[in-house]
Amino acid sequence: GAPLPILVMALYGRVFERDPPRLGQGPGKLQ
Amino acid sequence: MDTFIAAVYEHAVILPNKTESPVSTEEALLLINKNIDILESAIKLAARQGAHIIVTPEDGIYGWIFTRETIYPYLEDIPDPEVNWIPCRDPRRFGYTPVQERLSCLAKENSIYIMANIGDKKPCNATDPHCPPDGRYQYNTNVVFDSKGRLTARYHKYNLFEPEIQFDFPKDSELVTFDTPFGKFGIFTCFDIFSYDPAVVVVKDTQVDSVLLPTAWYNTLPLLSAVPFHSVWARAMGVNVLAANTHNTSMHMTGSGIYSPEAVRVYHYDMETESGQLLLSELRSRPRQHATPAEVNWSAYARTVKPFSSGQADFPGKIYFDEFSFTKLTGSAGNYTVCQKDLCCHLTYKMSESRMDEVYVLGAFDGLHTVEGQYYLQICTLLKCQTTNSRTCGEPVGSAFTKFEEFSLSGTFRTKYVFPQIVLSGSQLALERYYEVSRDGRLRSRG
Repeated sequence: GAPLPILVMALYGRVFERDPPRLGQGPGKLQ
Repeated sequence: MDTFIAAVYEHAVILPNKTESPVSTEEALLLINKNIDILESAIKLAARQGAHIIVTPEDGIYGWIFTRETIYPYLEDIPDPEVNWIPCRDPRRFGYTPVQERLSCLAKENSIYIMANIGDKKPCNATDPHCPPDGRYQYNTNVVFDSKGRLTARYHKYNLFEPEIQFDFPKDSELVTFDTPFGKFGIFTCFDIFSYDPAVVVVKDTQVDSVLLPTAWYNTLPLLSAVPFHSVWARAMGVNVLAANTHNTSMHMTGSGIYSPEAVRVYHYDMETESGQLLLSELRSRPRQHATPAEVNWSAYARTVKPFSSGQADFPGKIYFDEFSFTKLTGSAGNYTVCQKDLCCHLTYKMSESRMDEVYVLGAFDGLHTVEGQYYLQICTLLKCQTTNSRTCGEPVGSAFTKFEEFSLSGTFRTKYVFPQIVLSGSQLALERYYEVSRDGRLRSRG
């Protein structure tokens, strides 16, 4: 229960279903 | 073995000089050996202290300052581990492979599993429609040598970070695992942790106990720092994570650790020195047998709450290129709601005292992040602004004097992959005993 000197607190959600195809792949990388 | 001793080494990699043309193979090997000399000391020290496995960082043997051409002299052909090869015993079996030979010998002579990150080269030709014009694929690759020096695992990084122009994307994702007397291990690399495939898939589908995570992770404060994110990923996925980061303060690369599902066992974050650091900790070999992570419905509470009225206008602000909706906290206690698209974030808080020289905001982001990779995020955050000027909200900040006695943060998330994190003044990680996550999706203070 100690008071906390908070810089940042976050709920960081990843919505995988809304990612573009092949996360992280730059355009035309394989072409 | 019910437990084992894990080691990670945060390595201050010696980088090559930036060059437009490739160096000779001999010159490349000179730099490689300087780095492996340092890793060798860490490996020997870890082995003497009883470590069973050690993880070294991504780009830990020759760095990242390359073009496709200039990295070529550093690459080796890394065979499929099915060939059953101990490079230390049979170094010429797959051509000239001095890096694999040396790593294999270090593993064998010190009876320790070693994971290292190097580059693999694979020739291709015009019969392959995807073959690059220079006739070869180049892969960012993790290799594992077992305690006998055998090549045990090889993993090609699937989700390259956009600046990694020196490497090719593998066509298919690889779920790479290996068994040891101290549990089953999965492997992926740095930015892969942001993806479903292979990061989530390797945990869900292959039931690994521990994950080896070499990274060259530059901390993008305030939200994406290595230690908070890697540690909460271990907790959320119910596995041990052995994360070894490269150490380079000018690139904000630091933050390595050994994390179990229950706790942060040990971590290292150092923006003050240019030194490497060895970390060791004992872990359960099969953490799933002891506890499975509690199923959290991340929107359950937030959807039952009538939005709090803040009585003041929300305003936009950016956190690492993403445009958030912010609302400023006024007073030493209160209830606030801020929404963006489908996401509404609720905060209830109580400070010890409200300070005139520090400003906090509640922020919401629901959108596609598009810089250095594309990934969809839903984020609720409480953060301290850099100054009392609201335009600085979302900029990195290092210290805070305002203390929160109570807090509860929740959001109407449309995903079950939510990673809660709290960073304190001085970039220190808030330990688990200070907060909890309720099953209805609230990140709240204990006590």
